[in-house]
Amino acid sequence: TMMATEPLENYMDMEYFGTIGIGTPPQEFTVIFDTGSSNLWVPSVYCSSPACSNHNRFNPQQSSTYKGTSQSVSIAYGTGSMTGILGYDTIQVGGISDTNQIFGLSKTEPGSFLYYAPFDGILGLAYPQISSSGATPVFDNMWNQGLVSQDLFSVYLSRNDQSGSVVMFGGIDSSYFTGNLNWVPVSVEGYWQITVDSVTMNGQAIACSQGCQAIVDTGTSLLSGPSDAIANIQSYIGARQDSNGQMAISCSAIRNLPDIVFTINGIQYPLPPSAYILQSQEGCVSGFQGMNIPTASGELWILGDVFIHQYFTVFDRANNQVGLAPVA
Amino acid sequence: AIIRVPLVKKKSLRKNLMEHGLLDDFLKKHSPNPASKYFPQEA
Repeated sequence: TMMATEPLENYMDMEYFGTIGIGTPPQEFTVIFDTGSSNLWVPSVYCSSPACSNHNRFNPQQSSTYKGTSQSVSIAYGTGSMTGILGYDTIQVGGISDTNQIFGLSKTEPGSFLYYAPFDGILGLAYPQISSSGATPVFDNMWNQGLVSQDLFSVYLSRNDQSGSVVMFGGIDSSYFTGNLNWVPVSVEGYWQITVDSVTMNGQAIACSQGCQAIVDTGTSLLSGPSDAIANIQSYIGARQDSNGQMAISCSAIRNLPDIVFTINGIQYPLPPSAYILQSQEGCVSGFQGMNIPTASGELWILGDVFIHQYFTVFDRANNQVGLAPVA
Repeated sequence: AIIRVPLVKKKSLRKNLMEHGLLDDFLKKHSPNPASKYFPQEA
């Protein structure tokens, strides 16, 4: 049985989705391109849960290239599990055919809330080390088949536009960033984990003063850190919890607050208030989010979409490094 | 030879739940901890 954990809360605020096709002829699915996990799964026609009824479902019988397995899959969602089976088929990603790709087909999905998820499934882009049951991740399969010319992929998230955001497999397009890419070694190959030197505001350390670890995760919307550190930051910037579970903040603070600076591998990556305060028609909320981390794991941060909006990011599997440069 | 996959912006699950009056119920039944994605054993 393949076991994986995909807590829904990380996907609560996700707004960026891509389309893939599975099978021959291809059946379309909207997925999160998630550098914080490594498995691919989509709903299937075997699933009669309410959540599946509102999403595209893969039908193996309508694919001439599908190969089934007897392996089961279970993905925990905290209060319940998505269960299903593993199979192999051709995946259409950006016009390329990734053949013999292993993926999960859900048979049950928990909770009525998933009915409203704006995505059908997840496409994981982290290392195979964290892939359940040793299932080969999509990018590894693409590389193994020679479908990409460089063993890396990159992500650009357009903050304001409905379109323009892109995942690029096998290359880097310099038109998306300014200056040079700064390279940061991956500290632990599993997630895209790197070492952060410090987090400062007005030149003073507000967190991570002795250095800390961070995971660069396109599958987490906000910028997460230890609860205590984040509570301090929310206090500094004047954010308070609202009834929607978000940290509300006055939109006028965007004009007054200082940058929050992440120093990584000796290079400063400032986040202006316009980046860490999220504006919408309903008002403004903080882009920071606290999380309870096991004590033994030390201080861990998640550099989610709030960070990636500001910094074009390259995920370099060949050299086990992350490239960062300010977006153009 | 770069394979490009466009990403589109859609309304988040939180906003969908909010619009359907289900967010309060969701938050009552769940205590979101983003760390559980990375520490499944502890979660």
